[in-house]
Amino acid sequence: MVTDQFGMVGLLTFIRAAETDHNLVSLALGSDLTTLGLNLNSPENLYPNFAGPWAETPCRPQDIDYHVPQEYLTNQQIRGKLAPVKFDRYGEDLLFYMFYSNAGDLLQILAAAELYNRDWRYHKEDRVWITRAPGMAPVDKGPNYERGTYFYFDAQNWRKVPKEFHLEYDKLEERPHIPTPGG
Amino acid sequence: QLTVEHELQFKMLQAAFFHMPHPSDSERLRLHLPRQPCQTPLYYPQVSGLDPLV
Amino acid sequence: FQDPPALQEKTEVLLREWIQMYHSPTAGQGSASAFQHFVKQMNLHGILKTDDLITRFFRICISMCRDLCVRSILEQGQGPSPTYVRSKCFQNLDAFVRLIALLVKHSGEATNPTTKINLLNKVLGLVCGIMIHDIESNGTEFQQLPYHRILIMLFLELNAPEAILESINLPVCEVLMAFTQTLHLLRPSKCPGFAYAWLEIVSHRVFIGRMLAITPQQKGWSMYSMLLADLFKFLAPFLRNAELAKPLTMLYKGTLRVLLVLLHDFPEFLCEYHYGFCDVIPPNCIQMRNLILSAFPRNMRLPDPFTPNLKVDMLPEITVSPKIHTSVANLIQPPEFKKNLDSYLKNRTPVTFLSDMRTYLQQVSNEPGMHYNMSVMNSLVLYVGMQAIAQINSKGLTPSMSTIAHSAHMDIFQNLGVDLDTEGRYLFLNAIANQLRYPNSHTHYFSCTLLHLFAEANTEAIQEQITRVLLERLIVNRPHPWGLLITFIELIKNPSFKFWSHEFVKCAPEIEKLFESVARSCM
Repeated sequence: MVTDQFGMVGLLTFIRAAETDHNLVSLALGSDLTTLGLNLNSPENLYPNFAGPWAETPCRPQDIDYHVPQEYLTNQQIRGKLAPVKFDRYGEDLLFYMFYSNAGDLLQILAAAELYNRDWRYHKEDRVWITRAPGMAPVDKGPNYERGTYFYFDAQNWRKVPKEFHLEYDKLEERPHIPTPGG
Repeated sequence: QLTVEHELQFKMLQAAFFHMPHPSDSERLRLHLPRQPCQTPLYYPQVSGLDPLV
Repeated sequence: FQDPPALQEKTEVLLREWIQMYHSPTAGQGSASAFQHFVKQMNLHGILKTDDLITRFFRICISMCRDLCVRSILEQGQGPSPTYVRSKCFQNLDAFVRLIALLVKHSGEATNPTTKINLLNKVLGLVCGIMIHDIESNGTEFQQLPYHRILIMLFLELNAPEAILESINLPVCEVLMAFTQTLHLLRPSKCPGFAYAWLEIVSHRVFIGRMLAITPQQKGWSMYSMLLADLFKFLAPFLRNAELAKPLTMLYKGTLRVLLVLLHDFPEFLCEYHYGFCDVIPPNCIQMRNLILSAFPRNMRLPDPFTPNLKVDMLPEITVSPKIHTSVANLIQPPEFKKNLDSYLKNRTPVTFLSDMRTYLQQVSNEPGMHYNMSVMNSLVLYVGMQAIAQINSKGLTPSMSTIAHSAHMDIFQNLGVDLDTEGRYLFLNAIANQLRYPNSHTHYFSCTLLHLFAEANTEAIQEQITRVLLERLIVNRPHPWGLLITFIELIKNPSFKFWSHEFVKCAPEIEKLFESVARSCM
């Protein structure tokens, strides 16, 4: 057989080395390209929403600049008149909007923190926001759970929906941790 | 083996690695709601965007 | 050197004034009012008097903007948040970019783009020069941010849908050419400290859109292929070395993402420029190469390679030659080699040609893995194959296992298989395997050639190396080119090749398992 690096033994040696050297794996065996955050089955082009070579997700809608008529660009005129961003002033609708449209951003956490202040809780497994239905106490309660009717926020249909839940407390997120500036 | 030139190139690349471009570097300046990427819990939605109809 | 007296101070005053005006609510739509006023100021100060003064003005502005930005970045360590620092930098840089864009748009006559393009080229040239000087002076302390911001925002400004800009950009894409030239000058091998920013620009959705989608008649394609080749050429030595430290892994991963977008959105682009890319991608970069070779035209339906009894020679696509934008014949160097090659293909003379081939393919180098000129090898293989197809077609036939044999072309391939050492043979077989792509005449011809070489090999080493070249392309993660799959399936399924009887199939438990696993998925 060919005994240098250009035959089967050479391939085998490289594969064996790659088992212990993670740097070699990416060249020896490649990587699963479906985990790079691109929807390779999309019927639409990917490039219009491509957020860059190191982005794990596509562009958010608010990140895609578009050339609009100059008349639409009123930000120069109203800039000084806008109130500062303060979450405790906003309705639930806007808080949910901020939460769902700012994935991976501080705004998502700030929106989550304000929702928590308003007695919404994020269910870590079901991945929905839940709150107690006003005036409806749980029908069953234990040290680690409770059961009853709650509202959950249906982000697909954009509305609060009543539903019976059996809630394990450890499945609910505690108060969201807001990272320190520069951290 | 890497040549001396390649080693130098790597040093430069390595230095740049510690201040890689930020997504906002290629975007219009946004004063009111600038990007502030941060680690969010894995159980939060990881992709932004909502159904366009919604 | 030797700026006129007080020019630095004048420029600083003017630049500060412009930045203030740009941010003022009275700047007007697109800063038009501010610009009108500012041009008067520039005239008053004599900045627009001569080309030399304009050039110096821009040079000083770029340096000043850079200095302000770098100072802000260095202050970051003392407290200000990264977001604040960037915002501060961009306020200055974006204003300056707007000034450049307006001067470009409004210089010279409205209907004559020459002055505008000249000014754009001047500014971009200055950015390049200042950046390169910055890198040489500051080495690893170089900060890419100000240059990145200037280039990308200027590109976005100059690609706004305005009639005056369209007149510059059409019909010969002057703006795209200017930016391509700039990015080529600042390519990663020349400015490695700018490599990440460079890739951000080259893969920006607007840049990709302009280069590959919007510009008519695919005029941006060759420019974009040059930039991609620049990227591969930078990565090549590190990928050959196979030790990928984190900074390189990052760049490599970013490159893969960009290639995936191109594969999804512009497969025809990858199809037409695959040859040039494979010339610069190192042989051990198998997945990246497979990505490019897997591309196929969007209007094509690929038959499932795992279809039982798939009659590849009955597919209509195998008579169609793929478009290749490289002049392969010109890459066969030196000219004497090409002359002798053509003579041999025509007349099978001179008789010494076959034994002389190795000398032309080798290059002087003591470095392992660098003994052969890959570019000449690749061009020789493709050229001979293309000539073979043409000759077979001229007889009213199509390439098949019988028609490819007994020809000057196959003499050459068989001789290369026998005469080269293991390294040369590996590169030779890689050159063939690089043509195993979507159904077309090249894929079919080279598939038959590889199988023919296997069947007619006079030593098991040749068969082993053919197997090695195919297998290493199959064991990496997806995607896999269609032609690679059908060739390998034919090799293992067709009993005439007696594939499973070879020692190298069972030389180690891992190899045996690999073959079993690949065969299972193939069959």
